[in-house]
Amino acid sequence: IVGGCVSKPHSWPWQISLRTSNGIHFCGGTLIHPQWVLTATHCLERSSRPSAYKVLLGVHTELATEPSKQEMRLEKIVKEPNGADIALLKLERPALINEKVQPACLPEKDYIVPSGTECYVTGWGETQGTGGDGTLKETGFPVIENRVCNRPAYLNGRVKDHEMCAGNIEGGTDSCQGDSGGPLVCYAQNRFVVQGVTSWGLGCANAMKPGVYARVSKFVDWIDRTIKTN
Amino acid sequence: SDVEGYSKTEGAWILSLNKRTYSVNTVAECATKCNTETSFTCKSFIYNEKDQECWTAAANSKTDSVFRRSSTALYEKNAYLLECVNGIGTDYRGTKSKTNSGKICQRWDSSYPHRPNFTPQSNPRADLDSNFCRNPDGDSNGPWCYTTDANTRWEHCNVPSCSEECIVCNGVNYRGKISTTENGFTCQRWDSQKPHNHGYNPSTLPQKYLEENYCRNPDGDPRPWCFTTSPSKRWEFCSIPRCSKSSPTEPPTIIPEVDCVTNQGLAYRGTIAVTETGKTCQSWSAQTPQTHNRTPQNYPCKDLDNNYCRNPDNERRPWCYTTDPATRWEYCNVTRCGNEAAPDDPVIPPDTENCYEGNGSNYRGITSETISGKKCQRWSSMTPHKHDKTQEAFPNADLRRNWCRNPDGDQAPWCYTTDPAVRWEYCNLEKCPTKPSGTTRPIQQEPSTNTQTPAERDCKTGNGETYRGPTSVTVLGVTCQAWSAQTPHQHSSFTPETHPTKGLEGNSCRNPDGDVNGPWCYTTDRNKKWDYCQISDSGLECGTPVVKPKRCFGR
Repeated sequence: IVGGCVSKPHSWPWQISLRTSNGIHFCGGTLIHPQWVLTATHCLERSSRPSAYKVLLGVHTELATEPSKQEMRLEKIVKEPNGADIALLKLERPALINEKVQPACLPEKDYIVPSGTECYVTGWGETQGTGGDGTLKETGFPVIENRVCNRPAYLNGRVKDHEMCAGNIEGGTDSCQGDSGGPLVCYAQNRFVVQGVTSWGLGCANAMKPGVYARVSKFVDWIDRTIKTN
Repeated sequence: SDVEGYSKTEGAWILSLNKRTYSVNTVAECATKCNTETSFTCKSFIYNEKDQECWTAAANSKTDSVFRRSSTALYEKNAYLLECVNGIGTDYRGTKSKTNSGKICQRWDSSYPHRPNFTPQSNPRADLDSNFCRNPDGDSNGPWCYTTDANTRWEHCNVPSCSEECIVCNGVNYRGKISTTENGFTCQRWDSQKPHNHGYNPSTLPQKYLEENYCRNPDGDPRPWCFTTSPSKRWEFCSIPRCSKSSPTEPPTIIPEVDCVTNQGLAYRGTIAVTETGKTCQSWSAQTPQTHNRTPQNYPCKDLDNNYCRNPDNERRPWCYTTDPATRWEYCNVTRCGNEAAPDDPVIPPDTENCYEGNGSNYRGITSETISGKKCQRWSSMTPHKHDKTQEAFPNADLRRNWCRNPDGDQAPWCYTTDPAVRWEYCNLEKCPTKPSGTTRPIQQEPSTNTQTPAERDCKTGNGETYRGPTSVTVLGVTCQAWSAQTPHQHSSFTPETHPTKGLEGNSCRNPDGDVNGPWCYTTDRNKKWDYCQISDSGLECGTPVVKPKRCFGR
């Protein structure tokens, strides 16, 4: 996360750290069910074998020394069938849900977050010198309607309907490398709903280049179906 | 509004001296009382749904002060809110009180300096109110008034026409009804997601007036536009002529500030072209080194001349893009006029919990969302709601930005909302626990991934709108009256028939109206019509972290 601030420990209890089997963090993810994590497909390019990865839950630091840590191997990887940058990870066993490990809510099918809604991203990714390396950072910024985001000066038509943009037009704060797969959550009706999966951007925190996130509401049917059938 | 011909504002009340009270069963009955009022010209009414009380009033929000009051809604006759004329304007009931040449109108009930032929007594149906322009004699040139200039008996008022279809500047204030794009596509309704899915939800962006399928400019584009009903054309600009310079809809000429600025410096038209750290400003019409859309073409009324510091977009102060490739933009150091304090302090407050103690008078957190998800209006702003809760009037209440506060000792922090139809609401905040809990919260092993809020059984979350548990006793221990019963309290607003999805079964406590204080019921005590119930909060659910995030600012 570039800009933003270090989060309060365990205040984003659905944030997971996706790691190589030898423990190196490389992507984020979102717990959406005791046994299922939402992440980005591009985080899974290095191997198609579940055994190549592990998931840490309940941690605040990248070192993951917290006693609340739950470490899980993967049982299954399910990538979105049409090539969208969103994937599901089935954990080897259900996570223990407690005050430090808790799922985020899923949105309604096809719900479009209104333009200007303030949402939040979190992650252990690049900070580009803005501090907080090694601890879970957070930042907040508004959702930008695809129509605006696709203007020539912004992302010039690169954003698809199943993606969404969020960020400050003037730059300065954004998600970045290492935050991929993590959650973009928006607060509504007294709960946080995961509306986006951190996907791509043109650099990080550049002016007029907001971050792009897989639009979760477009995949709710696929998520429900996958969880039910697996 | 749920009553035809009226605009509704929730949580509002006007203090009109000329007012009558009635006991009615429905809001429609209250509207009928207003429509048939004989003792004065009824311009608005106030309805309290829970107590089924109705007040008709001779005033409205344009002429009287509006106050906050829970459980009430102000209904104003649309005809008395219009500030434009249809036809020759015999039905004009607006508040313009200056003539074409700028003369102030004489009051209709005054005989000085001109003895009028038309008086409120001789023309009781013409609404010759105060000194507002009216057309009691069907003048073909529209509303007029007697003037306070002894040398000019009367003059026309040049009230704009309601049907005028033109835009001023880039049309962000365009409220017309053109609904076809420049290439002839029909516009998609803003409240529809078909054929194009979009994020311009009229109910969450009420200040953008995304009505029907009319062309609008919610994002500061060069012109109004709309999504189209053609699946192959997502959106297109609309071709709406610019209003002529002499048009009455041209915005009032600003008084330019050249040497100093007041408030946010929106009127600054001076020639400072250096930022506060000494960087040279980039010309607004240039795209190097910074590319941007704050161009003179996109902001035609903001005088983006040369590279002078300006504030075209409601920033806190005048600013400019800089010629330093490493610094996109910076504020400028323009002197403030007189001893005026800078606008809202931008300093981020210390980390604060998302809860309040007592009645929340000391709440200093940064929540700016109401219980129903509406965005708060800035305390320093008078739109969409004019009010008197200002920093100056309540210096100790920390009325900064649009953060929830409780300046007037209400029962919880609140704010005016950015929704023109909802004056104020309590904020999306919970009371802080009085002491640390000694027991572990229940652990939910299988949290629901369902997007619908599950019906709660023995506990409630938030304001308990989805509570469907069996509790049927109020906080004072009084048994609830069945929702379908009419004794001891007669009521018609909240019955199983009127609110079939609200779970109004038996006499269990429910919250069919989204009351901020939670579920309630009509009581069996004939001296207490209704009261709240005591229902505990629930344990863990998805998306509700026990440790509240600090939700720091990004810029």
